[in-house]
Amino acid sequence: RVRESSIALLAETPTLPLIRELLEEAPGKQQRKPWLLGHPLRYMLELYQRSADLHGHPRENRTLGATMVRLVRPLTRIARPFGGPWFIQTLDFPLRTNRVAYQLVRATVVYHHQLHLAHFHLSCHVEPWVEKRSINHFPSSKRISSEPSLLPKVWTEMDITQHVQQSLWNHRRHRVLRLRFVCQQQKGSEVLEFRRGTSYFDSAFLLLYFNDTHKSFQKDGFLPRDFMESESPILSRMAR
Amino acid sequence: QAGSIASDIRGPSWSRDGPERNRCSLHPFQVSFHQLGWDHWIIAPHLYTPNYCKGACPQVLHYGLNSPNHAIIQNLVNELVDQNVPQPSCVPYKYAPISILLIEANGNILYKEYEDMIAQSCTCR
Repeated sequence: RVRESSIALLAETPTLPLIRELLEEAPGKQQRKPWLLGHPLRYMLELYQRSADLHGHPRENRTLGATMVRLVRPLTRIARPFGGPWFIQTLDFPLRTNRVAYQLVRATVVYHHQLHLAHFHLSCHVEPWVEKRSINHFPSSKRISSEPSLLPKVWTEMDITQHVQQSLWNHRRHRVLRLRFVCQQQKGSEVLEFRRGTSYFDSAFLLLYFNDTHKSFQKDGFLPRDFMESESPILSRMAR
Repeated sequence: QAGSIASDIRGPSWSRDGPERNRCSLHPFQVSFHQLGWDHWIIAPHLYTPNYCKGACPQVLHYGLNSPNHAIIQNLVNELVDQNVPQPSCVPYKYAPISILLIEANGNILYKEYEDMIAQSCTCR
């Protein structure tokens, strides 16, 4: 009861970012933990340990270059055999509506560049999704190698900032980043039969790096866009 | 003139400040996210040290408290003009951020640095 009343109290002042996040984004208690396992969490825990100490104090020498990093998992993983030694997954990453106070500074996709399934070895890459089959690569993509990697050697982090910003970031609704996770069996290994619907969990995930500009917006008298777009009484008063 | 005003006030009102240990100061305090009911949401850290400020504000606000001019005047008003106007309150002065790792309702994982989460020093204002 105490907890319920404290949440109710928070709801009375929903304009503070922390409180808005508490109300909108905290999962229900029942939702806990099925997706807590796996590589994405391990990746983020390592990122956390590099960026903050045990008490949560941000480290002075942290190299994130952002105050917020969101790991986005694919919404659907449609896998299909593609003939011969190919295995392809279509990955849809839902991108939330952009809050104006958060500036996207970097976007990367992290994936296994080698998959080992039983005795089969596949080499994989990620490419932008297109309707027809063709070889597409991110024109400006590059593997990030200048900083010490958080990833085991089997993972690759690829910068796709330009692709996300050019193709998606300014779209205000229904923003889904669709990528293809393409694997090919390595030469000399036995051909593995991929069945339709085969899916390999957590084969790739998206990392979005943001800087929080709340303070400068408050200082300049701006309000977050999502707030301005709502039809609240406060907005009406401001419009008059 | 501040010096003479201060000395005028200090005599009769000094006892109202209470004993030294009750002075406005920073108190260390730790809470777990489990206690706050947020442990299903926040993965790290487990413990949070927000600290808090507590204690009486002195009638004469010394330099170390970093009080604004307004607090000095409010003290004078309380002392000399109208006791319905309260003395300044003991509140945090400087804050530190905290980094939090959390799970969002849709299963995404978020690292975020929240500003002003830990009280580091106190002031009377």
